[in-house]
Order: sequence, then C-alpha cells, then structure tokens
Amino acid sequence: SLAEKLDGIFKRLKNRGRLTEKDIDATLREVKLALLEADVNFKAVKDFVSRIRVKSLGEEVLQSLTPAQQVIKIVNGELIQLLGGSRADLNRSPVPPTRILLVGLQGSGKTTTAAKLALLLKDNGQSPFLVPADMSRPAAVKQLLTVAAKAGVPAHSPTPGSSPAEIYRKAALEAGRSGSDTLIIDTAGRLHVDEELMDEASSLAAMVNPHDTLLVADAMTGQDAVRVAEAFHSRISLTGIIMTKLDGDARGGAALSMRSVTGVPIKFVGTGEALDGLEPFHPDRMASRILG
Amino acid sequence: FGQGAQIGRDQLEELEEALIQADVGMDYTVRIVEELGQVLGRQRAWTQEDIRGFLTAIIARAVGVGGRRRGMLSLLEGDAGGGSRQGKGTEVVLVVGVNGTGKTTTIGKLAHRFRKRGLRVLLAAGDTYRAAAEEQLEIWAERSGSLYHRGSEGADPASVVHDALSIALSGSVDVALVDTAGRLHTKEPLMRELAKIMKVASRVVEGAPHEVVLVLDATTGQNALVQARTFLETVGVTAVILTKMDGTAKGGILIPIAGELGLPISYVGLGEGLDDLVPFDPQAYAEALIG
Ligand SMILES: Nc1nc2c(ncn2[C@@H]2O[C@H](COP(=O)(O)OP(=O)(O)OP(=O)(O)O)[C@@H](O)[C@H]2O)c(=O)[nH]1
Ligand SMILES: Nc1nc2c(ncn2[C@@H]2O[C@H](COP(=O)(O)OP(=O)(O)OP(=O)(O)O)[C@@H](O)[C@H]2O)c(=O)[nH]1
Ligand SMILES: [Mg+2]
Ligand SMILES: [Mg+2]
Repeated sequence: SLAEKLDGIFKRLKNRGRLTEKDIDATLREVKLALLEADVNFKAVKDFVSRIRVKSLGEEVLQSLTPAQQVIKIVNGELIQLLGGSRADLNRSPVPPTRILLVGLQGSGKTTTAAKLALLLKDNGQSPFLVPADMSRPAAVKQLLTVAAKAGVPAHSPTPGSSPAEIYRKAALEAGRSGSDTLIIDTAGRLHVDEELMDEASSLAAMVNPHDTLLVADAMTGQDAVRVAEAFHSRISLTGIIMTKLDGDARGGAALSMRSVTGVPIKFVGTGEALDGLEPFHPDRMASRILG
Repeated sequence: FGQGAQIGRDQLEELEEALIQADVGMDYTVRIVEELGQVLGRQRAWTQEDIRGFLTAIIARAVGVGGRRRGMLSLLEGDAGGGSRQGKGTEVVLVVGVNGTGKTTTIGKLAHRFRKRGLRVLLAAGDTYRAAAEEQLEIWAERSGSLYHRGSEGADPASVVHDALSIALSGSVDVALVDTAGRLHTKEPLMRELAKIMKVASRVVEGAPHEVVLVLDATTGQNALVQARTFLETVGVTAVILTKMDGTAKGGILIPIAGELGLPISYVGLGEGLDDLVPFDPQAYAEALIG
C-alpha cells in the first residue's frame, strides 16, 4: 500500500538526519505512481502533487517522528477536499415534476441506474416515473420497462419509431396525469465525439430543462475520463456524476479526474447489479479507495 | 541517450506522458521508453520520422507478443497457417467479460462475419440474468441471420448452454457463439458459474469451448489488466476483443496484457453496428496510439 511504501522511504531517510526537499520529492514520486495506478488522469496527478508538495514541505512533516503518516494525512485530506468536501444531493423542483436526465457512454450503467434511482426516490416517499428514451440499442426499452416493473415504478411505453423528444413529451403528459412528481429519463449510450448524438442530447436537455443532468460513468474508466467528462459538460451542462460498478476492484481514480477537472459533484455510486445497489457518494471512502 | 540522438529530455517526458494518457501504465511506459533509448543510443542523428518509426515498431511488437488469432477465428480471417476446421463439428466460442463491455453486441458482429463466409451460426442466450438480455441477443441473431436458442423463464445458464449446444450438434451448426452475463471478476460465485458453464459445454461438444473470448472495453484503465489476469486464471482465455475503440481511448492497456499474459488480440470493436468489427492490426494500433 502507499502507506507502507512511504514508511519504507522515510525509514531509509531518517538515518541521514533532517529531511530535505529532495527526500520529500522521493515520497511524492510514490504518491504520483499510486495515483496513476489508480487511473487518476496524468494532468490531474501533476496538479495534485504540486498542491501537496507545498504542504509536505511544512514543519509538521519535516519535524515529525512519523513523517510518512503526515504525508498520507495531507494526501488524504487533499483528496477528500477535491472529491467534494460536502454532500451533494439531488436538486428538487419546488413545483413538480422534478426532471432528471441521465447521459453517458455506452454500457456505463444508465438504464440500470435509472431504475435504481427511481426505487431510491420511491422509498424516500416520492413518486417517480421512468422514461425510456433509448430507441437505438436492441431491446433497450424492454430492459427499462422490465427493471421499472421490478422497482414497482411506472414507466412510459414509447411508440416505435418515435424520437427521444417525442417520447419525452408524451411521457411528461402521462406522468402528469398519473400524479408523478419526478421524471427520470434514460437515454442511449453515446460517444462524446459523436457530433450527431451529442447534438441530440443537447437538444433533448434544452427541451427537458432538467433539474439534474447526471453523467453515468464507469468506475473503471481510465485516462480518457477527463476528455469524456469535459465533453459532456461543455455540451450538456452536467449537475452531477454517478459512478457505477464500484462493487468491483477498480481504484476509481476517474472520480477524482472528472470532479477536479469539471467541478461537477459526484452524487451517487453504483454498488451492484441489483436495484438496491445505489448509495450516496462518500468522498472519504473514495479517497482511501483511490490511494489503495 | 547516445550522442546525436534527436530526442531531448522534454521530448522524452512528452512521450512518457502520451503513453500514460493512452492507458499503457507506468511499468510498460518505462520499458518502451528505455527500449527506444537503446535503439536511438547508437551514434547517429535521428529525425523525428525515424524516432516515430522506431517507436511504432516497438509498440507493434509489444502488443503482438501474444500472437493474433488461432483456431476458428484464424480460419475466419484466412490467416496464413490458419488450418481448416470446417466439417469438424461445431466450434464453440464462449464470450465473457465484466458488465457492459460489449459482449452481446460483439457476438452479433462475429456472427455476421461467420455468416458472410457461409457458415451456419447459432447464438446461445447464456445470459439468463440481466433484464432483456435474451431479447437483445435475439435481435442480433435476426440481424446476422443466425439460429438462436434461449432457455425457459428463469433457466440456469449451464442448462441453456447444454441445450443450445445439443441443438447445434444435431443441426450441423458450424459455430456456436455463447453469450454470458456480465460479471465482475471479483465475484467468486459468478466466476464459478462460468467454470460450470464451460464444464457442461465440454460434455456436449468435445473440446468445447474451443475459444474463450474476453471482451474488454477500451475506455477501461488499469483494471482491464486485473480483469484479464483473473479471467485467464479462473476460466482460461484464448483471445481478447477490445471494444469501443471508436471513442478517444487508445486501449494502451493491451500492451501490458500482451506482455504479461501473452494473450492474442483478435479483433477491435469500432461501433455499434454489425460491420463494426475489424481484425486486430498491431501496426495500425501502434500508429493510432502515438497519434
Ligand atoms: N456490478 C455492477 N454492475 C452494474 C452496475 N451498474 C450497472 N451494472 C451492469 O452494467 C451493465 C450495463 O448496464 P446498463 O444499464 O445496460 O448500461 P447502459 O449505460 O444503459 O448501456 P447503454 O444503454 O448500452 O449505453 C449491466 O450488466 C448492468 O447490470 C453496478 O453498479 N455494479
Ligand atoms: N461505440 C461503441 N459502442 C459499442 C461497441 N461495442 C458495444 N457497444 C455498445 O456498448 C453497449 C453495451 O453493449 P452490450 O453488448 O450490451 O454489452 P455487454 O457486455 O453484453 O453488457 P452486459 O451483458 O450487460 O454485461 C451497447 O450500447 C453497445 O451498442 C463498440 O465497439 N463501439
Ligand atoms: Mg441503456
Ligand atoms: Mg450482454
């Protein structure tokens, strides 16, 4: 682990008397390696290391009997702050319905997350309504209708051949009639470099005018995470990120990259395939996971 | 670096940065840069083009270490020395990987490729778990002109595979592509289920599964290496397919995967349609990686 590596470095350095700047740089190299191994974006790592370098050259570290622990403390503290110090909740409309739009790359977990989110809101006393706006992936609508039924949440049944905009309009009317207070819209997976699909998402967002536009992103995403988050955020103005598949062993460095580069808060994490696998995001847990 | 080498410290850092950003990982980035250094170290002044050429060659060789395609997949692509399997009964290809990487879609694409060669193909709906997984595969069977078999409601995946392969044998199917549910490699009961599916397959068709294809997502970072290691260890993988290379991710993780595990990389997915699958080309991959 990083703590053990830093301990080892400092033990070797201790015999040479007072710690120097060069000694601290040796430990910062280990921090850099740990973060890269955790899939934190290269540039984000550079920024992070220069931030903690200043703090690591302080007297608390240089004079400490346990400098490794001090550095870990600084790293951990900085990570937690960058990941989003305070809790980020969903936005709720004072006048229903609240509208939540889910977007993201192919296979990231949007459809499953839509149903999980609906169940969470339902258990919280709200009355969510699911909108399947993915008409391109084979059996995508059936998938959402199936998980909606499992969650015990009503969903719109789209007319074959309709566009996402048409589906949304009809669904909104239907939801209104059934007294639902929250609309959760699932969209097709799309590449951030697919102009046509990004335009489609952008116009859908303009039409829906969501209270939350959430990027559903896979926890195992690598260096590309920054490019993806930036592209989605610049085209569709995100209000939050949902990081999925955290029940695996991916370190999840993408969380730090996405959050620190776009400033968009991580609101939830997906922790399993079942519909109860959605939890609020905890920066401190994510920090220790990233550090390994 | 040797005298006359046209590569300064800044350029070296830029190169390291490019490889890291391509998900090659620190370990293999260092190896590649060191190898480049040795090549450039000879007493000569290299041009930028020379350096690019050397680097591309190093990367192409590194990623091709596991060889390319073998067995039926090699036969499909008409690779030299691919041998012939036709008329030898049903070839069974098991497709595995973690959730959402593109297994089901890739099966559709592979089926299409086999069908274009005039082979009889059957798609087995081994994902009995995820919502609408069977319906999704059925659509790919229709699109590719393949036979399709699914189990009854709530059937056990191993029994679905058992029945599908029995049908394939009696129906003189050339290739049976078996879809499985996405599963995180960290979930032992799910990995055991996969082992059970393989055992059942071997009882129906001799030597089955003849191929175990691990489908990896190009957007995945270092965890792809862990996935490859684990799947290889627990069920044995014979080929890798890397999907979603039509995005901006460069798939650099294939280098440590090839280097450490010696796995052949057979195809690359470049989109969501039937034709969006190309045989893996180390040279093209290397050129795209260094951009
Ligand atoms: N283990 C685990 N699997 C998940 C999680 N979230 C989603 N999945 C699985 O990931 C796979 C993809 O999920 P989908 O909901 O189909 O993803 P999607 O983003 O809607 O996919 P597209 O619509 O094709 O872009 C499925 O097998 C899900 O069961 C999670 O938090 N943990
Ligand atoms: N852009 C792009 N999308 C792809 C590619 N391969 C698959 N996809 C998309 O990725 C998403 C997930 O594909 P699936 O085939 O459902 O993935 P899977 O591995 O079977 O998913 P699970 O069974 O849920 O684990 C779908 O939206 C596919 O269209 C590819 O090469 N490029
Ligand atoms: Mg979906
Ligand atoms: Mg599938």
